[in-house]
Amino acid sequence: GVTQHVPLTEDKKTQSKGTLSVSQLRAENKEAVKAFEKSLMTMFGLNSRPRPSTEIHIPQYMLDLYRQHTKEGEDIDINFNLKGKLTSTANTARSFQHQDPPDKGGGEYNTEDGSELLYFNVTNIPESEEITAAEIRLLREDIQNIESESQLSQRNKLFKKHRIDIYEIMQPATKNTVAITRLLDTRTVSFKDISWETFDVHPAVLKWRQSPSLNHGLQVRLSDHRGQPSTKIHTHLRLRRAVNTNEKSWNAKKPLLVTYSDDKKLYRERTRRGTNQQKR
Amino acid sequence: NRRVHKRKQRKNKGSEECRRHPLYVDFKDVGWNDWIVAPPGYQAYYCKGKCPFPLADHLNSTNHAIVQTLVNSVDPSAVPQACCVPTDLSAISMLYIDEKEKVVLKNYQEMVVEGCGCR
Repeated sequence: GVTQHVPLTEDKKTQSKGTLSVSQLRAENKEAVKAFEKSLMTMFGLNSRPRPSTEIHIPQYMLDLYRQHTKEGEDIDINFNLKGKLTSTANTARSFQHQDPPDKGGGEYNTEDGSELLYFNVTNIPESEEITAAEIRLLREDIQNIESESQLSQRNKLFKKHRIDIYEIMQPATKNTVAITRLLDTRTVSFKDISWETFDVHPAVLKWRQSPSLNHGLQVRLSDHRGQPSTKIHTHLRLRRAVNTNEKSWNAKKPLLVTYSDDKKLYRERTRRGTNQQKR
Repeated sequence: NRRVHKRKQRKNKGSEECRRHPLYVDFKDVGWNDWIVAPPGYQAYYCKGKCPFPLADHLNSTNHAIVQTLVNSVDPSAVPQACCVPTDLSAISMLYIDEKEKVVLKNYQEMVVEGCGCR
């Protein structure tokens, strides 16, 4: 509805009566302002005031999730109740974009067997938070924009369906050995489907958080309807930046890891209240 | 004239009573719009007003507040009046960029005043 604008600082009348404004207070007592800001940051669960650079991309999924959760005229639920996801006790959603692994330079991923490596740094999730769900979101683009109609019909005939397997890399490959992986999630999809595909990677994220050194990333393997690695398939799954894609467009299509967690604050308050009642 | 006077008195008394007042927190005003993506601000409200003797039911007063107000009415120097405070609060969602420049969506409880009362 209509919002009435009332600034946080006191109005001129009140200031003239002797009340200090934030700027006056800042000049007179920096310590007090610092303590005030610190208490606010603690309330928001942050160690310090974030000072982000201007180039940060806000994933569309996070904006959609925000809009979905704050529908006009509806009360905001403290938890995310998303269909088919274990998010009924989660009050925080964090997004992580794919980045280069710390020990490798960019663009060195082995794609000979039709697989791609995805790496997400999840070290900034506070220890106090309990992760209830984690998923990676991969974009399946409309290949009609990419290929000519004749090529498309030929490919559709040959590869009506293909499979996407998500593996956790337990031990990366060396010169003499192959990588040890475990399957986390799999799905068979059609070329005709155009949307974001989500895969459950909860067990891997829990492990990475406990031991960040064990985070070797995820392997995405693509195979055709016969189960053969899709080395020759020009897949419409957007896993790496195309040559003709600019930075802004690539950011919107980048693989995204989303974690849902519970900061346990609500639970702690309930427990504290319960214990006090018992004492009384 | 007496009726008009009494109506005015009642109206003044009502406006002074403990109730919810609008307070729009604009994140731009406090310089937080660089890290809070959405919302740009929110209607937080605040509680202000007197808790006069006797406390009315609609003021959502506690038993303790009633007793305190009673004692205050007898001897104001013994105990101060009950306070006008939020009694019902609701949550807001905030989409922000954290210290590590990651995008976070978090629901914060007890951010919007839904009701005020004497406590």
